Formats: sequence, structure tokens, C-alpha cells
Amino acid sequence: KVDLNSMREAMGVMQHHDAITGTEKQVVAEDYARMLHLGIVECDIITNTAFNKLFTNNHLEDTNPAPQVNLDSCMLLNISQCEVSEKSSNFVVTVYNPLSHPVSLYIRVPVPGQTYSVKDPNNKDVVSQLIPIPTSVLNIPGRFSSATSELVFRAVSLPPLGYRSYYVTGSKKKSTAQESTTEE
Amino acid sequence: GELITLQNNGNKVQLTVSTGEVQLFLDDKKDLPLHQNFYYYTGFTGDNRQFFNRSSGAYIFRPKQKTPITIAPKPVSEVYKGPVVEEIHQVFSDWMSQVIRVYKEENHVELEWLVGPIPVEDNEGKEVISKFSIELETNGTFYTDSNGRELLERKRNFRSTWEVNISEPVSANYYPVTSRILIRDTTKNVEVAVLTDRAQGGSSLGDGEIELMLHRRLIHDDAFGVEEALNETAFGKGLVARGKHYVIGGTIPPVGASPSLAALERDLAQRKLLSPWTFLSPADDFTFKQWA
Repeated sequence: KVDLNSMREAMGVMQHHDAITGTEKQVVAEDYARMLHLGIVECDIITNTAFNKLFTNNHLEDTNPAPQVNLDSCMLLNISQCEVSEKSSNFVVTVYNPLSHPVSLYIRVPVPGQTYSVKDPNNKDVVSQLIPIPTSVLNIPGRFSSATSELVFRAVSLPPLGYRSYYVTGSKKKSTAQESTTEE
Repeated sequence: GELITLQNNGNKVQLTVSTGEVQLFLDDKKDLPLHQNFYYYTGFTGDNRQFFNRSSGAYIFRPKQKTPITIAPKPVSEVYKGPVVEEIHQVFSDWMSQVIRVYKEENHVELEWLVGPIPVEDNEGKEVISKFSIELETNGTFYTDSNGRELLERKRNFRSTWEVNISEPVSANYYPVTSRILIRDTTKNVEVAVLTDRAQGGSSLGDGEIELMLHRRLIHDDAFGVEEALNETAFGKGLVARGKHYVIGGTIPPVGASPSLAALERDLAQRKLLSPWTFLSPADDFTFKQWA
């Protein structure tokens, strides 16, 4: 509960409309951003603990307990930047559905490589596609990223209040992206 | 005259290669194209000595023009097609671009806009909008939501509880859009809704039109208390804003039909505004087999 306090405090301050509409001094806007960032980082401790609890529950009958997994929420996805997918050849994408009914969702992950494959836990290939990140995004001031494309795939039927994970491998196999047509 | 067509469940997006013009057909059975482009209003500059002479600023939207200025009539476009998604990448200027996305299994069209840094070297503050237009008779009426709950009817140049004399026809018709804005033509039986990923200002200043404010950069304070112009910078340059609009629409089904447009809009709003959380974990230390 202590780990939630920073976010609680930030959200308490954020109740005022000045916090989000630009009708505050710039230094105040920047201070809100700082407070929110600290709050979100501290909340990561809770989400990590909660997810690892979920993963462990799924392995109760196994003789080998599930290893602790470090989950990164990639807060710079809004500028198509993510440290995990850029630095790791292989990575796991975990999608949690906070709704009380199943939903499907298209996932977009910024990547630096040319070919990737996506698998679900049942070793089934998930259809994916690489799309170049527009130059205007690559040139956003303050974007420090090696990602030049986004890997897109569909997470189908995420269970209510549950999760699905996908294993992404950078591979040498020709991807669907190379089969995509590009016309100008 | 060559056309490139992107298509998903009930929607069609057509790009005319020679002109760069894009048309959205939200109901592929009806020949009713929806046009979209980006414009900007220049902010009024006043001396702030009295109310009618206040500058456009953080608190008030007070454009100089009644008709916004087009950023670029003909964007440069690139098309990407694949098994999951089809996209048109449009560049309108060095500070305005957009990606139009048609996901194969979805029933809406996604428009991801990117604005900034808005140039102000000409000493003009600018307020950038995205405007949608379609040939519909909407009788000056449009709908915006109230904190993501019920839709409220808005009538152009009208207030329900007093006789209003509108002297600023653009800003006086702007309303908060928390998650969606829509127009309806009850004769043609067609509805068009635009869902936002954040609270924005929006209006319908002409029949069959929807406009949404995306980003503002102003160089004068409006004297309502901030004492700073709305001129934010990061890394020494004006801010860049990136966001999404989801366009959904088509024929309004008869009462009782399932799924109705309203139901589709609500489902889309839930999926986008309460979107699943995505987490990434490095997996270089274990194989797929170990993970599975």
C-alpha cells in the first residue's frame, strides 16, 4: 500500500483542472509530470508483484516454481520507444485485460530489427507484420531510440481480468513485412 | 486517377494517388465519402485591457478567422499493406503528419495524428484542428459526451435556457469532448462518430462537419492569471503532440437491431479508454521452450 502513496498524492494534486489543461505555470506543469512519473514507477512494484503472483498460481501444480519475471510497462510507447524490445532479440509481451469481458487487441511494439516471429504459449505462430515508423515520429525531439519499425499482431480473446503472453523472437526467416507492398 | 483501397469490416479507405486525397467510406454499402484534413486558426492578439480585447491564450480560444487555414491540401502519402493492418502514412508539412490505419478485424478506422513543433516564427500563435466533413444534413445539431457518460445534444448558435447573441461563432460553438463527438442525419439515416483518446475541444461549425482541437501554441497571455503564454517547449523546441482518433459510423439500424451503432461506439470506447495493459520482459536468458 505504501508503494501506491506517491501516485495517490499526485492524483490528489491532479484533481485541479489547471494540472492538465495548460492553465498553469510551466514549472508547475513540469512538477506534475515529475510527480506522476515517480508515482507510476512506484506502482510498477505493485504490478510486478501482482503479475508474478498470477504466474505462480498458474504453476502451483508444477514441481518447478515459476521464475520471477521482470515486467516493464514501457512508458515511452507513445513515441514508439521501448528499451526492452530494442535491446533484447527475444522478449515476452504480456497483455492484461482490466475489463470484465474478453477483448481482442492489436499490439504494436517498436523494434530495431528486420524480421520477427511471434508465438503463443502453445507454440502456435501468431500472424504479425512489420510497419516502418513514420519519419516524423523518428524525428520527435527527445526521442532516443534505435527502433525503426513497429511489430504489429493481434492478441485474441484476452480473458476478463486475465492475461495472455506472447514470445517474440528476432529471426532470420523472411517476415510478412517484406512481402508487404509499398507504394508511393 | 489511380485509387488505392484499404478495407476492413464494413469500412473502406480510398487514396487517390494523383491528388493524395483520402476518402473514408464508413458504410461500404453507401456512397457517402468522409473527407478529413488539418487546419489551423491563428490566435487573436489583444492588449488585454478589456474583455473584448483579450488575446487567445491558455484559458480562452479566440481565433482571428471564422474559417480555418489549410495546412496542406495535398499530403505526400505512402501506403503499407499486410496481413494484419493496412496504413496510409501522410505528411502534410514538416510539423503535421498522420497515419490512417485499417486493422483487418476491426470495424473502425484509426487516425494517428502528430502535430508539432508548431512554427511561431511568423509571430502568429496557431491552434491546430482536424476536420471531418461528409454530405449530411445535420440541422446544426451535434452530440458530445459528458465525462464519458450520456451524450448531450448541442445546437449551433443556441443555448437551451436563454436567448443568445453569438459574437464569436467559432469559439462559442466549441464544447468539451471527453471521449466522443457525433453527427446524425435522420433523413439519410446515417451517423458518424469520432472517438478521442483524450479530452479535447470540438464542434460542428457546418452541417456534416466535425472538428477537434489537437494542439495549440500561442505567444500571448490571455490575462486570466497564468501570466505566461501557452508556448511550451521541450529540448529547446515547441512541444510535439501525438494522439489517435477512431472514426466509426454508417447506417443507423432500426430499433432493436443488434449490434446498434451506439453499442459499437460504446464497445470501442471501452476497449480504447480502458485499454489492456501491455508489459514487456527481456527473454534473451531463456528459450521459448523454457518459457512455455
